[in-house]
Amino acid sequence: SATAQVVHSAGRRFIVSPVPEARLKEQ
Amino acid sequence: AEDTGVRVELNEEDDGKKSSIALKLWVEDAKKLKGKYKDTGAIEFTFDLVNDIPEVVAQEMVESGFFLDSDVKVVGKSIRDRVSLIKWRRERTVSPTG
Repeated sequence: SATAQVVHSAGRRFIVSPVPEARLKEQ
Repeated sequence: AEDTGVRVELNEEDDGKKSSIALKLWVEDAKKLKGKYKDTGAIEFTFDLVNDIPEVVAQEMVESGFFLDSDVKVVGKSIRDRVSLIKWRRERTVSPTG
């Protein structure tokens, strides 16, 4: 899957995943 | 809550017990951000309702390269609004076991 992980120096983990299309605002 | 252009949602069912909860944040309206938003996607992270401070987490996101420094306030506010809602809901939920 297209996920990536960033760990901040303070130890917090951020996982990046695709934004669910259905949850985006209609343009 | 005010529309900040940044959405923060629960990323798991809130059982009302854990202090740490999984959240998911993404940008709905990049025009509301001052800096040029890097189109990274949704950011999943864990937030400790007792010990974490929304503005500090927002700063960590900036330092991790997701947002520019000028957007730390709007990101922090978005997280704070969601966290307040979660806490408010928890206060209203009466434990079935008493």
